[in-house]
Amino acid sequence: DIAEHLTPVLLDDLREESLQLVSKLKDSSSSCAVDVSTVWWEAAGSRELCVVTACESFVSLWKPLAPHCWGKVYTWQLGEIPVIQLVPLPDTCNLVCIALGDLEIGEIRLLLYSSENDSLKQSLVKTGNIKAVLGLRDRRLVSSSRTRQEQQVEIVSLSETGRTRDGQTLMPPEETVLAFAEVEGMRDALVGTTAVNSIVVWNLKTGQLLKKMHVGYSYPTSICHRAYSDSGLLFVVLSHPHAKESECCGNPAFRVIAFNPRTARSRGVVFSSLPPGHAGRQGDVTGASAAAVLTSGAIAVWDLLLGQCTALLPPDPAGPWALARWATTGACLLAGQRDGTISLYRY
Amino acid sequence: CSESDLGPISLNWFEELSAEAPP
Repeated sequence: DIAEHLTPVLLDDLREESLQLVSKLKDSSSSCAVDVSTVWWEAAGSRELCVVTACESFVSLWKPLAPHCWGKVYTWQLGEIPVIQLVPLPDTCNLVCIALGDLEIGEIRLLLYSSENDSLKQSLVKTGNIKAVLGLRDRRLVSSSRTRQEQQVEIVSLSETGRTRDGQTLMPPEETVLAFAEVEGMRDALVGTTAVNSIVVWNLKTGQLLKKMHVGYSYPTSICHRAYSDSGLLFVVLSHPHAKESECCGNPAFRVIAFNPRTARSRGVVFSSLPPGHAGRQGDVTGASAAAVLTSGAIAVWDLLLGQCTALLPPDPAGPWALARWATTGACLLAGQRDGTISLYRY
Repeated sequence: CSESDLGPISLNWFEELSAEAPP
């Protein structure tokens, strides 16, 4: 009967063995790691899950050479605009998508390798004042961008060679869209979270804006990570990077909220809070697992269905953790330090 | 979650909202 409850988290209960260090890679030329991700890469008939590391001015692809050993195979040099984010593309092979900009995204580019002339290529997908971007199934990208007068929400399809095909626009809400999530199990549904803390739902096929539902004032600037539909309800996983600690709820990091899209009413289902004594977080979600870098330099991992913190990776002696991303497949956590060291943990 | 909290639930909410929303 308790819609939203705080599960007490005791650090003693956290099973350190739930995260097992598998391997490390270190880019000796790097001193400014900004993001890490994984991508499927096929070469000479062999398809492998590779690691992509991004610094401000270059992006590198790392292949597994031997067990627990990674080798850098390609490095794309970028121009004057710094890389600020890698954009994972689900179900895609041999394509790396990056967002570049200063304080916010100004460009989206694709990076690829051409075997025809043995060269590394870059392809410009979009420019503008881009507020959010997400890679969708079937080699598509959705983004929101603002001009002074209006907001544009656009989907572009990408070819295998990195060319962009005709775009499709979605009806924009009045407020700025800050994050997107595909609705799992519903091919044509997409959700977004906005600057005034609303969830919006689109029909991807028709571009219609179907519903706008308010998340509530307790958790400002909520960010959607995952969404799925079940039994007539829309479940959305939200993170709350700026929520303040409260007596009733502790320090909220993630919530699963059930929305009834017919009535726009909602209820919290599971609540995941920060471990006691920790603050600040920048999170990533895969399946029912969430990970976040805390301001202490530790990484916390939660089971979102239980609402429990399941692992806490203390700051590495060589330097605090700065990045926490899930690999696009398998239960693998990519933990990064600013000096370019990436540690792969099995979860 | 129950209907008393969230109002009438429809399994076909996506199709229904698509039929009702402006094109």
